[in-house]
Amino acid sequence: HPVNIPRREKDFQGMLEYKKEDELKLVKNLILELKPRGVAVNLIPGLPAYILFMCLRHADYLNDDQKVRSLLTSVINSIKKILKKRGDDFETVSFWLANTCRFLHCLKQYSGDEQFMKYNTPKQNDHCLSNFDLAEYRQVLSDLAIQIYQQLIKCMENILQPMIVSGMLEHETIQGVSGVKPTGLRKRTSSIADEGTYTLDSILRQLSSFHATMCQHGTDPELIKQVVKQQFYIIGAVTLNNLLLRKDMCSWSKGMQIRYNVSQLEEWLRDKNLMVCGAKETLEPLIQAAQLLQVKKKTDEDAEAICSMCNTLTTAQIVKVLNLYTPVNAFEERVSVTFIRTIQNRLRDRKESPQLLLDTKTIYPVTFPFSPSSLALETIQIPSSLSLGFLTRV
Amino acid sequence: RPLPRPRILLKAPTLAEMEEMNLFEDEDSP
Repeated sequence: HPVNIPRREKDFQGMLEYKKEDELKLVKNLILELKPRGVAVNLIPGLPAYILFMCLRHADYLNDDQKVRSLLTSVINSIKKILKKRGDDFETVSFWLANTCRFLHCLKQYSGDEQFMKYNTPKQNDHCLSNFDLAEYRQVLSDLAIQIYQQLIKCMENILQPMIVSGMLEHETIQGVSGVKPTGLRKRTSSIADEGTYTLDSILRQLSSFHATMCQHGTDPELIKQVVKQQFYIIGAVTLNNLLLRKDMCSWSKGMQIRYNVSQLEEWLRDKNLMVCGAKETLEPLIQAAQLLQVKKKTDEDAEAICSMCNTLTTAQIVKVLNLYTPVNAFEERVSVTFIRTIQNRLRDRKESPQLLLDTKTIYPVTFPFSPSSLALETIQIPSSLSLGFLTRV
Repeated sequence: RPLPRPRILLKAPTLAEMEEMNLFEDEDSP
């Protein structure tokens, strides 16, 4: 019997050999039928990307351009296909965004381009592609990653959207601040909202769930920052738009409630070490609108203070909030027309769009900063759960 | 050490063109 001498790690070159006729099985098992909640949960982050890249390396090693082209086309088409099929599932989209980016980083890290080899170990440099320059395919993968990112934002927005108005505006977590006479029974505590309504906690839990999923998939930290910034933009824009359209939301107590909710969101950012990703800044218009609800609105000094404070709100938005402002009790007066005129005069030189509402469909441009991996390809083992027995470690 | 042979640039189709090259029947295509 041939003695099966277990080969030591160092004998492997970090490639995976496969037969041309197995290419379809490869993309079927590794892409089309892989369940992010199934076997994929136990994989090292980015494993599918590394496996696909190791197969690509072997096709390059054979100097077989047809095999390289065919594999890349199959991989890209399969990822697009799975996202067409399950593009409304956040986990699936997040999983393939992370793996598409990892695959793109591998193509750069092992391209042989000096600029992408700075952090490589000598062994990793030995593993660079030897025959083909895949710069054009990198561009196609980058285009695909942008499409997947936008799909992820849409997925996430569909989940977050129903929570925002209820959680950020309607649900009151600060007891009694609305000045409503407490009824005989103690008001419900903040965390138990009426059936079916969302609270601020619902939003925070959902943000944590998104964040945990992306981390589990090995999403680049720089990309997670961009996703979180986009999430906060959507929360801030939807909340402000509703405040600008609803008289019942423009009161001193609502201003207090909104500032409390924003502070909880900022706490969440701090907790996730995401204070510098630009997310907090996207809430600035909402913060200023909440402050506007709480400051005095009578004298010229008040007008001066408001004009210098509300530098991220348009004149139309400031005027709208002042018009909608509803005194919380009989002792307080409404904002006078004269005062609003004063504000408009002070702001008439501003060069700004007359638009009132923020565009909640705005998606910030996404970038995928190069993120090399320290993982040594020759050490990668393929779990049997992936049913890829037809691949041979080389 | 001999200079590495220059790598051959593989021309890539665009994402849309790749779609045409779909390698398997699109079950869910109408």
